[in-house]
Amino acid sequence: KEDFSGHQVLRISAADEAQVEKVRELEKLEHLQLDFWRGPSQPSTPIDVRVPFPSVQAVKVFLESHGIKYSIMIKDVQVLLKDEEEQMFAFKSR
Amino acid sequence: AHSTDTFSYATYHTLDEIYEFMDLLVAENPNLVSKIQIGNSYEGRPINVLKFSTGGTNRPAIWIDTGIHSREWVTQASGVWFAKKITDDYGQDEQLTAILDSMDIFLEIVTNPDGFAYTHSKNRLWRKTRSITAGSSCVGVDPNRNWDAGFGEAGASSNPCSETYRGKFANSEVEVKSIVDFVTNHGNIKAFISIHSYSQLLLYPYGYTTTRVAHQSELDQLAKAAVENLASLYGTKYKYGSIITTIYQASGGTIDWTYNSGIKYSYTFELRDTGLYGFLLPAKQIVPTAQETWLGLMTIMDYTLKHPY
Repeated sequence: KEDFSGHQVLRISAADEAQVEKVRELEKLEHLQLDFWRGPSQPSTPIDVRVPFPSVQAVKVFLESHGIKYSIMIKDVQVLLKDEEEQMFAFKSR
Repeated sequence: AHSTDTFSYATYHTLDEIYEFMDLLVAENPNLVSKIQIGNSYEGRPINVLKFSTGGTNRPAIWIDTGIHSREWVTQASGVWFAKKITDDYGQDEQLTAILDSMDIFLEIVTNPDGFAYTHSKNRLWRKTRSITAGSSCVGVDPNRNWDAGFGEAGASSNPCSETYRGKFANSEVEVKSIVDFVTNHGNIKAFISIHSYSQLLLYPYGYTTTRVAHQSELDQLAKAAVENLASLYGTKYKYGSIITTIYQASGGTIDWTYNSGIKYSYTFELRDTGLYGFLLPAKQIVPTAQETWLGLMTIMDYTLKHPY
């Protein structure tokens, strides 16, 4: 089963169309293996992207170097998945 | 579970558990619920639809589907809750009884069975189908970009490795083609509601073009009423509007095809939340999400009943 330890979901707030375009450039970089939960669309709409652990640093540097604001929506995806699995298991054992 | 009364709606379930639930519900309500297999998925799993009918032949109908994007688990879980709600409320709730006395309801709970099974076995965040694309090491097609509406235009990807890969041609995915064939053969579906998560939106066509639909103001008014009723339960705020103006351009989408096929009341819900947990919504939010969504669905279904066309 795929392990998502260290994967983070970033919420990106693009200030204008140019910044949205910058994020679209990221989307094209396949080696980063980004998974857009909410794709880049218009400046007023948040962009949510799951970033695999190996790419986290590079993506944050890219965003900061272009002055693109972001926050961390999910600090470690695997922690939430573990909670979910435990909840399902607890239900089954009950 | 021994019955749908002891089934737990407040936890996520596997494909097998959901299919067992469907069989239980049919067995408990033989005069109201039946199960129709509309096809087999790419990997050979049955594609099952629940039909809620009180009689008649080829009555005007309402279609609801959940789980077309397999990782959006709160949608399949809500679909299970909707199914039970319909059987509980028929004969009790005046509005729903009036709907079912004149119309049928079709509910496809697991619209992407292969993808859903894969989220349980291998990759919880899998979104697409599991079809193999010749010449590519990447798997799957986005089933909400594969419909014959603006197919091939901007708003989807031609890269098999992309999460929004449209597929080689429209309806290439058997999970999509099965619905297309069913809806076309039925010919009397009056409302089509496809349920996704997340971001709390109620959307109507179009996604592939900025052209306004002919019934824009009516669909907008109805969406407004639906999100107001939805919010009345827990205060959950939804935005509403056309796909392209509210989120982004998306081509080959389900409800663009259903609208162009003549189904006026075509909507997509994007359920909870707006971005705390995203696709990993905790199970304790399943029932409240389903309850509030049901109020929105009832608004659309009641309006459809009262505005035949």
